[in-house]
Amino acid sequence: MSLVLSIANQKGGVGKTTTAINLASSLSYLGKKVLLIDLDYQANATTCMGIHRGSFKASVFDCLTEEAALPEAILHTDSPNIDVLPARTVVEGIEEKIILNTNRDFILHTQLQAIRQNYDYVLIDCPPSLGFVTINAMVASDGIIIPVQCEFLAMDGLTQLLNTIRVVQSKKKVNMETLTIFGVLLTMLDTRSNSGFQVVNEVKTYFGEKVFQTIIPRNVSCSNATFYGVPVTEFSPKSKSSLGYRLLAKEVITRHDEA
Amino acid sequence: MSLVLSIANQKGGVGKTTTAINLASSLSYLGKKVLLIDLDYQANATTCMGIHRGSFKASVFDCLTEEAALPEAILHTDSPNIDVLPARTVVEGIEEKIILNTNRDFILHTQLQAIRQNYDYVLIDCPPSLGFVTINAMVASDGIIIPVQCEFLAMDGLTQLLNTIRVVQSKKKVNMETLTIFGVLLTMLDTRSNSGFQVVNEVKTYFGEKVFQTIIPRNVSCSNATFYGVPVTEFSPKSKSSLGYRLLAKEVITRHDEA
Ligand SMILES: Nc1ncnc2c1ncn2[C@@H]1O[C@H](COP(=O)(O)OP(=O)(O)OP(=O)(O)O)[C@@H](O)[C@H]1O
Ligand SMILES: Nc1ncnc2c1ncn2[C@@H]1O[C@H](COP(=O)(O)OP(=O)(O)OP(=O)(O)O)[C@@H](O)[C@H]1O
Ligand SMILES: [Mg+2]
Ligand SMILES: [Mg+2]
Repeated sequence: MSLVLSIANQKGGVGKTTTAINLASSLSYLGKKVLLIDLDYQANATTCMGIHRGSFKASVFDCLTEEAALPEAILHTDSPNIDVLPARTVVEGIEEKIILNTNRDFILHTQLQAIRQNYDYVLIDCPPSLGFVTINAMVASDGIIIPVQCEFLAMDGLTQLLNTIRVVQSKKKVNMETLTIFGVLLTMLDTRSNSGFQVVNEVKTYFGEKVFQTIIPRNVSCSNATFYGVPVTEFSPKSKSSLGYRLLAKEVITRHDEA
Repeated sequence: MSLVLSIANQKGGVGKTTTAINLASSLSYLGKKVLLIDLDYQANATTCMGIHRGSFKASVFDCLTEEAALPEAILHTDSPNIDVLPARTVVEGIEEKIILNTNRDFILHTQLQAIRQNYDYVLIDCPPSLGFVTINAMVASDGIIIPVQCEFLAMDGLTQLLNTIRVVQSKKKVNMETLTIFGVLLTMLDTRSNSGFQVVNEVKTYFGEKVFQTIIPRNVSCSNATFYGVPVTEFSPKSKSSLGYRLLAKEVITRHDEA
C-alpha cells in the first residue's frame, strides 16, 4: 500500500531537502521502493542526488503544465530502489500558465494516481512557500512530514503551515480523501547550546506524539555531502546525521504499518 | 541621497531577515534614518523587530494590492531612526489579485518614490523565492545585497538569482534606471570546519570586490535574539555576530558614499 508524503515547511533552510533525500535513501536501504519528487524551482534535491541539470528531457514542472507525462519524466538512479522525478531551475513562470486551470490544485494528484502503486513510498520535497506548488504536493499526499529546525524562527511559521494544511484537508474531503500530519521532525539540533532544547520542548508540548523520537543533530558531514551530490547516508554512513536518518526511516515504516 | 537595497536570495535560511534587521539597527546606531520593509509572507522581520501581529492596521501586502497607502502603513519603532513597513502572515492569495495588473512589477517602486527621500536607507527583506514579490522588491531597488550562507547548497542557486537580476535590470533600463549588485555577504561561517572556508573562497573568486570584507560568523546569540523580538545588535551587542553587523554597516556607508 503506497504512502505519499510531502516534506513541507514554508520556513527556509529547515532541512526539507536534506530530509527528503536521506529518508529516501534510508528507506531504500531497508528494501523499500521509493519515488523522490523534487518540487522546488531550486532543484536542490535533484542536485543532491547527483543528477545534472542538462541530463534529462522533462522535469516535474513540464508535468504540471501538462507538457510531459509523469512516467516519461521519471529517472532511475544508481540505487535500484530509488527513482527521481527531477526539477529544473526555471524562472517561476508556471503559475501564470496554470492559474486559469480550474482544476489546478489536483494536477499532480491526478498524474500520481496512475503510478503510485509502483512504489512503497513517494516523498515530495517542497519549496519554502505555501503557494500553488506546495498546495499541489499536499493535495497529492496522504501525509505531511514537517521538518522543524531547532531555532525560534522555525516555530514562528507553524501556525500558517497548519492553517494551509486545514485548507487542503477540506479540498481533499470533497474527494473522500484525507491528509494527516504524518510526523514532525526536529532537525539541526545544536547540542552545545540551550536554545535548541527549548525549541524541542515547545514543539513536543504542542505536537505530542506526532513528533518523531529521532532528532537530527547539526552535523557538518550532512552539508559536506552536498558537495559530492550524494545523501549523507551514503557519503558518511557512520556520521550522527546518517544514523539519525536511518532511525527515522524505521520510525516512518512503523508508523505506516500501524496506521 | 536615499539608497534602496533589497536583501535577496531564493535559497531558504541564508540570513536574509537576520541581515535586514541587524543592518537596519546598525545603520540607525550610526545616525542613519532607515525604513525596513518586510516583504515576506512569514513576517519574520516584523516579529524580530518586536512588532505583534495584531497591532497594526495595514501591511505591505495591503499596499501591493492598493488597498492601503504606504505612508499610512509605516510604523515608527522604539528606535528614533528606524521605521518598519510590516508584513502580515496571509494565505498567499495576492498574486491572483495582482496578476492581471499590467504594471504589477512596478507597484512598490511607484509607491516608494513618494517617500524614499525621508530616509537614508530603505532595506527590503525578501522571501525565499524569485516570484512576483521579490521582483517588485528588486524593481523598487537601486541595489541588491545577496547573503550567501557558507554551505555548498547556498552557492547552487546563485546562477538563477543572477539571471533574475539581469531580467530586472532590463525592465528598469526602460525607465532609465539601474540595479546593481551592491554587495555579497557571507553568513553563518562555521569556523570549526573547512567546508565553510571552501565556500568563502569560491564566492570571492566569483564575485571579487563585490564580496563584503565582513563575514558574519555562526553565533548562537544571533538566533537567541529572535526569542526576544530584538536584533542581536541590541540583545547581545558584544557578540561576534553583532560586531560583524556593525562593521557591515560601515562598509555599506563607505560603498554608498564612494558610488
Ligand atoms: N543536520 C544537519 N547538519 C548540518 N547541516 C545541515 C543539516 N541538515 C541540513 N543542513 C544544511 O543546511 C542547509 C539547509 O538545509 P536544506 O537545504 O535541506 O533545507 P531546506 O528546508 O530544503 O531549504 P529550502 O527552504 O531552501 O528548500 C543546507 O546547506 C544543508 O546542507
Ligand atoms: N550568524 C548566525 N548565527 C547563528 N544563527 C543564525 C545566524 N544568522 C541567522 N541565524 C539563524 O538561522 C535561521 C535562518 O536565518 P534567517 O531567518 O535570517 O534566514 P532567511 O534567509 O531570512 O530565511 P527565509 O528564507 O526563511 O526567509 C534563523 O533561525 C536565524 O535566527
Ligand atoms: Mg530545499
Ligand atoms: Mg527571512
